[in-house]
Amino acid sequence: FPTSSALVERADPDESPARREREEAAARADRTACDEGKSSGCAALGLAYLTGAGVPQNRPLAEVLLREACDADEGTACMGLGQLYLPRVAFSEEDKAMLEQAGSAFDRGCRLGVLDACERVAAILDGTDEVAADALRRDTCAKGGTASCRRLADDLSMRDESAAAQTEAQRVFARLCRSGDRESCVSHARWLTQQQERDEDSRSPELREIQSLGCRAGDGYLCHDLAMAVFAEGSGPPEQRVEALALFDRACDNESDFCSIRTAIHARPLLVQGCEAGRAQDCYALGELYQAPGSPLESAADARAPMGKACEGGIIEACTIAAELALQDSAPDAAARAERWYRTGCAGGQAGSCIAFGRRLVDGDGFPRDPGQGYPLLASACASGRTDICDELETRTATDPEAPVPVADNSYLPDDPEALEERQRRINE
Amino acid sequence: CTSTAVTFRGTLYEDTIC
Repeated sequence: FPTSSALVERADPDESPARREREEAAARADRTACDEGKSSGCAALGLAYLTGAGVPQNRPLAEVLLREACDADEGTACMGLGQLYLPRVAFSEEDKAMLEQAGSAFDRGCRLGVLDACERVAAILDGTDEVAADALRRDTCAKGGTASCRRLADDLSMRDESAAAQTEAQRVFARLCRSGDRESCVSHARWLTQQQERDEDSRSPELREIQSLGCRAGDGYLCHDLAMAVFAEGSGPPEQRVEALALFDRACDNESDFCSIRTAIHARPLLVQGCEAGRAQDCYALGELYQAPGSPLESAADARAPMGKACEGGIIEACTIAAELALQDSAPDAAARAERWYRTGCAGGQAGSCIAFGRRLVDGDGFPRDPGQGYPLLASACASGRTDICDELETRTATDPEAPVPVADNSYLPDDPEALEERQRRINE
Repeated sequence: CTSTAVTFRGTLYEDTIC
């Protein structure tokens, strides 16, 4: 098989424990069935080794198991074998031979009634014989082959931009989604979202339904998107918005990328308690939780107080952020707090605090302009090795006579006479 | 890259996937 198959990805190392347990149990059952001589069990076990579901991902073993099961007329095994053989590109002779092998495995799977294998055969035909590909797709779709129907709908919506074709394609996606096809839910939800953006309507019940169906069909993003909407409509403490929480949980089960949100919502009450009890580390963690971009908890107003407490409690990393957040606050003493926190950070060795404060003083941004105080802060950052700040000072000297000229370093030494002569000689030559 | 080695029916199967 090729080193990099088009359809075999690396197993996800961060899948949720619940899913891992499910997959491990399934693989154990398949193993038992395979040991008892059931080729369906060996096919399922081969597929598990192909993707690393409940077992370590191991393609040579997958190949052995799938080939035997495919020879014993297990269509899903032929499909898996085709997935393993399908190369990412087919330029070299070797790749073309692989493509051929993949094609015959898919073909055998298709003949054995695996409709997804038929779609793969059609996909290989796409490049050479579009008419045959279309015909095979129509036939496969009529038999209930979801992937082929989906692809036909895709083609319909791309080849023909008329409103009628678009509506027709979306009707197919909606039907497929209602019958549990995740990708059709994704396609249809995307279209409904675009329609909605055009109408500037609130989230339509139809979009919610499609998102909910796609979420149940295993899509992480659709769960997440719906969860964000439900969360925003909810009231009360985040950890008590049960409907949204259930959706965030589901998003995490489907795709591990979304798990941090669930963790954050569940961690929040304890951190609030800890911060109120004076644990600076908890205040910092709480502030970070409110700062996480894209999180439903993201709120500069909520992050402000805990970040400030963290800085005052000795978490120096918190000071720059606390100061920046304070400057967004309209309270009359906000600037004074920001200044205090910048100074704490800067004195504690956070170069970022000195630089941010220095720039604000020099530019009169957030504080009254005070180059006499600001420039020394920037100059000492430059002197302690921040070459980007030296460059910044150099730029500032062009327009601001008060800016200190940074001390020359050895970045651009003038050429010695011999080197100059040598260069001239080469140019002449 | 991830490497795995699995023994199945007396044969060792090794794989590295990147």
